[in-house]
Amino acid sequence: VAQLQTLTKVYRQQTSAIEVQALRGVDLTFRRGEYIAICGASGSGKSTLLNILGCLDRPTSGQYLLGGADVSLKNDDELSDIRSEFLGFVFQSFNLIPQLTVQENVEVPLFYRNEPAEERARMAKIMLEMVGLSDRGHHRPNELSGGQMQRVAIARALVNDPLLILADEPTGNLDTRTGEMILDVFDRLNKQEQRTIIMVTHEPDVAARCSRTIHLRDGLILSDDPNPPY
Amino acid sequence: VAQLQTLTKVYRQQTSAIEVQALRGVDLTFRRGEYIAICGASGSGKSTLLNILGCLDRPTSGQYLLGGADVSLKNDDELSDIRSEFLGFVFQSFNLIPQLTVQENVEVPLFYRNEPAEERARMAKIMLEMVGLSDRGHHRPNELSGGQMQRVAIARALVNDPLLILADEPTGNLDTRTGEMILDVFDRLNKQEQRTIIMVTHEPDVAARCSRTIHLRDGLILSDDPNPPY
Ligand SMILES: Nc1ncnc2c1ncn2[C@@H]1O[C@H](COP(=O)(O)OP(=O)(O)OP(=O)(O)O)[C@@H](O)[C@H]1O
Ligand SMILES: Nc1ncnc2c1ncn2[C@@H]1O[C@H](COP(=O)(O)OP(=O)(O)OP(=O)(O)O)[C@@H](O)[C@H]1O
Ligand SMILES: [Mg+2]
Ligand SMILES: [Mg+2]
Repeated sequence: VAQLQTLTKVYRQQTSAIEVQALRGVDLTFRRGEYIAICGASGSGKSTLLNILGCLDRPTSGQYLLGGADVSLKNDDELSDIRSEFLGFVFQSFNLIPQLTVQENVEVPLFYRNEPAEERARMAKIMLEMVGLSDRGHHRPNELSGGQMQRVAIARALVNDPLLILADEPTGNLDTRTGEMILDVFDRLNKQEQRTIIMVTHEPDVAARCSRTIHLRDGLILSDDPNPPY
Repeated sequence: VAQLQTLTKVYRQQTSAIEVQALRGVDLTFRRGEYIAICGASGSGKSTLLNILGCLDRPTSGQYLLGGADVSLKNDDELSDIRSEFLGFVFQSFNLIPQLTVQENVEVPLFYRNEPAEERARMAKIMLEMVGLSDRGHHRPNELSGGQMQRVAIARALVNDPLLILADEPTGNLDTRTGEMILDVFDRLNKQEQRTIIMVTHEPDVAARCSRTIHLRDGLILSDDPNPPY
């Protein structure tokens, strides 16, 4: 369960006095096992909202309660622990580490959990298999196509068995068929394992798989409705 | 007019003997004013093909004739001149320069043409207006949303009035409405100014706007057909 109350996020540019009000007062509650799509125009605040939900960024004002605890009272180390224990995050720009191999990139979240090396390797390989990249483990990110990089980011987000999966345009660089394969994985994690999934997407077909769709516009929630059954 | 004959591209990994055959023998001819969609699964060779068409990469074997001249006989400086004179390229991962402002990023192709500063600024502003970002000229790329970065990359690709526009998933990070605005710009450049446009896309609606669709699969052309009228 998580709750955002009157959340705002204001970016202040260092070089000038310009302020960008990315989120202008967002109220949102969600429960374990929900499958939520976040839609909205370019620049409407979707990634900003996801970053705050994923404890990667702090709001300017308002409150974020995660599992009943106020996230703003946690220090950076505690947030880092929360992320590695409970959260899986697929970034809009993948954020892979160029110096590590594909398999090592997928293993990174497991370093924080002190898994032995063979266990990390085993779990990473299962994930790479799931996204169709088991033959790419020893490549580097700059030797991959855009959609392959996106799939490595997805494998990394899932390897630590997260309870809350936050995915920012997870199929944006994938052809329809590969994208469906990934969404089938998400469906299964949600329906069979009750993982909570929050997915930013600009494609209506992708949003249709979710149980609830939230529309953002200029940093405010325009609508928040259950979806008809898929 | 451009022609690719039996083009191959093989990537050899430095760290191992592994070879990836990204293109396995591609024959392709296109003429001035065509509007071509390139589709195919993740990893099928689309970006590789586009990079070779855009003179950003050289084939392993086969020939690429651009305007009748064999591109493989040109040195890097000559290729750089060709690109700045004739080509506009929208990269799948945007490739913006973090240290430059948005407006400076858009101006970069005009540096190679020795335009005076006020002329560069004027042309860049027209492009930013066209992609809906005229209020962002003084921001840096890391202060933008994913879709805003993509639009800056598009503005930069068009600022030097290119004859050949190569766009790799140009609407991949854009919501439907913003994406349509960008595609309307491409349509106008093609129909009113006879610019040749080659666009990689995984979305059938986007491909439907083109006059011809090429499907790639595992580094080979699977099909190459005219589209029914839009
Ligand atoms: N520098 C490189 N070294 C080794 N292999 C590479 C390199 N760049 C690309 N590849 C491989 O070549 C193949 C084609 O890559 P390409 O980027 O052209 O695919 P794509 O069709 O654009 O895919 P996507 O839709 O995922 O962007 C892929 O298997 C990719 O892993
Ligand atoms: N670090 C930053 N500094 C200043 N402004 C920022 C920063 N990051 C984002 N913004 C601005 O905040 C607004 C919301 O950005 P956000 O990335 O959340 O949009 P988005 O909905 O994810 O867009 P897209 O669909 O294009 O990815 C945008 O106007 C963006 O320019
Ligand atoms: Mg975003
Ligand atoms: Mg690609």
